[in-house]
Amino acid sequence: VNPDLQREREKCSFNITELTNLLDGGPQMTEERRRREATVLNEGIHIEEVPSEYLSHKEKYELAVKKACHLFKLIRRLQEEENTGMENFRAILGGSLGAAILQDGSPLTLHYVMFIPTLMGQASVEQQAYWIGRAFNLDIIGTYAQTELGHGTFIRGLETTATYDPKTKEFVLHSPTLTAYKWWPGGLAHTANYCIVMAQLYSNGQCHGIHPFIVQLRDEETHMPLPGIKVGEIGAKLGMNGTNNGFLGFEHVRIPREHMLMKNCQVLEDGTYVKSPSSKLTYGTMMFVRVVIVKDMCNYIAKAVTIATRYSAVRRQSQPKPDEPEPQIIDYLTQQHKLMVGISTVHAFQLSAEWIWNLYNNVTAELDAGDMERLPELHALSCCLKAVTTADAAECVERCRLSCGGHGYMLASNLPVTYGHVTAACTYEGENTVLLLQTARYLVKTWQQATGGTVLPPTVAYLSRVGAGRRS
Amino acid sequence: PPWDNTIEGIIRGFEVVAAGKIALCVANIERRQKSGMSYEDAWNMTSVQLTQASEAHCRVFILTSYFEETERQVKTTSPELREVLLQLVDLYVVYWALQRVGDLLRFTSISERDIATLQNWYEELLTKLRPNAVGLVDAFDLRDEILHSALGAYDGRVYERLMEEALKSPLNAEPVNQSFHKYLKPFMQGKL
Repeated sequence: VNPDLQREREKCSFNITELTNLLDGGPQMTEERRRREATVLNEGIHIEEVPSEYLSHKEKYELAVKKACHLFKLIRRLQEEENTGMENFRAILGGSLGAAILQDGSPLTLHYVMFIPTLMGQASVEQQAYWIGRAFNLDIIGTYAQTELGHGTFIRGLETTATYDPKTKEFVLHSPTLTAYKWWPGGLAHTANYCIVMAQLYSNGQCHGIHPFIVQLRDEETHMPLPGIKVGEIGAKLGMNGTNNGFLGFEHVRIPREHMLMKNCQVLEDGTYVKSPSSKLTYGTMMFVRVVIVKDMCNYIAKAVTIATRYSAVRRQSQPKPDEPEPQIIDYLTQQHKLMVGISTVHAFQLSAEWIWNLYNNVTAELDAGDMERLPELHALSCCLKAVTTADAAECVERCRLSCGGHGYMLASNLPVTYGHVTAACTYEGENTVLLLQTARYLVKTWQQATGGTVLPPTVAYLSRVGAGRRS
Repeated sequence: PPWDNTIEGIIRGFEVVAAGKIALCVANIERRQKSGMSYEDAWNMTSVQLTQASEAHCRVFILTSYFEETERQVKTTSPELREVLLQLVDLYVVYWALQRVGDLLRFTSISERDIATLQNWYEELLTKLRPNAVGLVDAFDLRDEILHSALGAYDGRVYERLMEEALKSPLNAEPVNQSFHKYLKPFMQGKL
């Protein structure tokens, strides 16, 4: 070990293991995490013959598929051995462990982050019984397509149509224009053979707004795109070039009526539309993913700040006092200013993420019981928290990169790749400015309620307390 | 209310900022509507302020949950760890107060002297946390395979690892690259 780093460790005033346990949620959780990491890393999936940064775009994708399949095989084996559920998927593929193995991102991420959770949240019991087992076993690979080439966060503006034909009891999916093409979903290009597609539902000549449909894209044997399916990859991006983001268009593609996800709304055989108790229920998957993103940001900042802090203890620079050796750069206050806020941000985000995760679980349970009172509050909070944490994370990672000077610019530092991951999060699952404006809509409404004397939900209760809230 | 230069006081200050910004947004939307604008246009004209109000609201949430949850956590930790965790909360809250000093000046009764005190407090916190910096990141317990970084490995062999990585460049596989014979040499000879 580098002697400077060793000295730093010797002067630490607290028990490091105690803090690790606290961050993990207890000694048992630390042990569990370490065991999981050891099991996965002992497989050697992360070891590359040629560093992936020197591969072509196509080779990067092929490597990502190879690694993702190895990883899924491993997870399946672990599930059989340990009889665990979804947690292993999230623990291994999500967060820093997954990112370590799949440096350029995984083409299967959306399968477990969005495809399976959407089936769980929006498919009827019968549909879940049919699809979830197949998805878990990887008999099918799915993704989730909502954003269109011409339409982003404003989902009511989506153009893809799903028109019910009562004669054949089928929906006809169609992309009326180029701007209606689905654009961006991970795994969509060459990996997934099924996709949950958000489309405007038409039945008996009436539009009923956007609804989710499960659509087969490729033949299960040959993997060839099915007739009427226009699918491909969107091209190279700033980072995450292994995620296989794709485009998707439909030319009058017919799917069975049962392929509309019908937990909340239904179309009966004769085309009668049975309305959901709340149109807001379809926002469930988006909120889940935004909460997951907040957790991911903690991992990325922790990674960046660990790299930068250790480097700052080893690196020596300049000679402020004559006849004295070059100081460690961590002794400069400007360097401490760059690093310490990153360390505290990890703690701040982790506790905020836990808080909103608990709120998400409570609200989901309340939704199942038909209570939607706290849904707007959770939606508003998850929107702004996703926006602020991703923006702050990008700033933190960039600050860490700058704190390592020219060495931080090297891909070998892993800081540029980490930046690629966090800055992508500023855009996906709702562009940050759009999300902040969604929160603002809730805040304006809440402020008006506060001035009217209404009792406000806990996270906005301060608006009633604070005098300035009534200034105007 | 008078400014209170404590962590709780700063968080209350952020609440005042967020509420003040939301109030101003509502007032501006209403003013624009009164001048004949549609609600949608008034909203659009106010949207820069609206995003800032949202961000301020989010800061209140993060600061509050961080402070309150840490206060709860440290009840069961050792005194040594407690001290460091509270220093981190202080650092985070004071850092954001200094980052948003303009907002605090605009919406609260904070004075220049209070700001000077905050700046001094921040600098002292950096110095206090300095000896524990490496311990704090070690506690994230990220294995080298996960960090995947020549600069951040646990053993600190930064320069050796950088050189090892440099040698993996495909350009280092041969002493002379073919482009020399193909392009550079004819060009150089032509010039000569």
